[in-house]
Amino acid sequence: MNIFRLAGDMTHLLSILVLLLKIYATKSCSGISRKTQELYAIVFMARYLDLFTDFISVYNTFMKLIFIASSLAIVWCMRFHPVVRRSYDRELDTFRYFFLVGASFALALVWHDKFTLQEVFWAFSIYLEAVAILPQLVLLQRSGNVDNLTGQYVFFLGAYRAFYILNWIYRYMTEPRFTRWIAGISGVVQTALYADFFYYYFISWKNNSKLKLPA
Amino acid sequence: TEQPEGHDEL
Repeated sequence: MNIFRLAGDMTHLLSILVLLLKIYATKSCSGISRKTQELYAIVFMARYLDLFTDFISVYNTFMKLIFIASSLAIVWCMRFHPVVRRSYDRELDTFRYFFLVGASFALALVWHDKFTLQEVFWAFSIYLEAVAILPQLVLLQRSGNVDNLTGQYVFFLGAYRAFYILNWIYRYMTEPRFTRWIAGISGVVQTALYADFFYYYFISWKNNSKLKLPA
Repeated sequence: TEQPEGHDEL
């Protein structure tokens, strides 16, 4: 474990806590893409198939459970919670994400570490996570003004993978024969998708103005 | 041991 990866995991956890705070405090999920939340639930369930077979550490198992439980809880809230579900931007959250799932799985069948169920699903989860934010970014562009907690949620979610890139660079430089091509290339693509959001987020922070993404 | 890619990370 190195400082970059710890910072990445803590930033990821923070993004989830901010999202839970927004939904709990405002009893609203306006501005949040349910499709992105569902994609993340799929990402975690596909990535952590080894949850009960490979024990890495208490920290690793604990965080996997947190990620799976929180993503499923958020999807449940947005679908079934009597108050929260009413604020879902159904008519704005229309990204046809089935293509993202299909393309990620097709790519995982072609490019993976080993052709085993666990490795193919792991690669699938890596590719799917790289594009999982797209429905959310599209929703932000359509929904005009973005409330602070939603903006912070997306910011931390994008920042965590940037820390992971620093972690892979650090490990590549300090560990012999360390390679993470699948996660590394996907992580760069994933972080690049946030580039314009980071730009407008920085502008809104510098000008102390409302975060607004151009349509 | 050659750890398969990525399985010690979240």
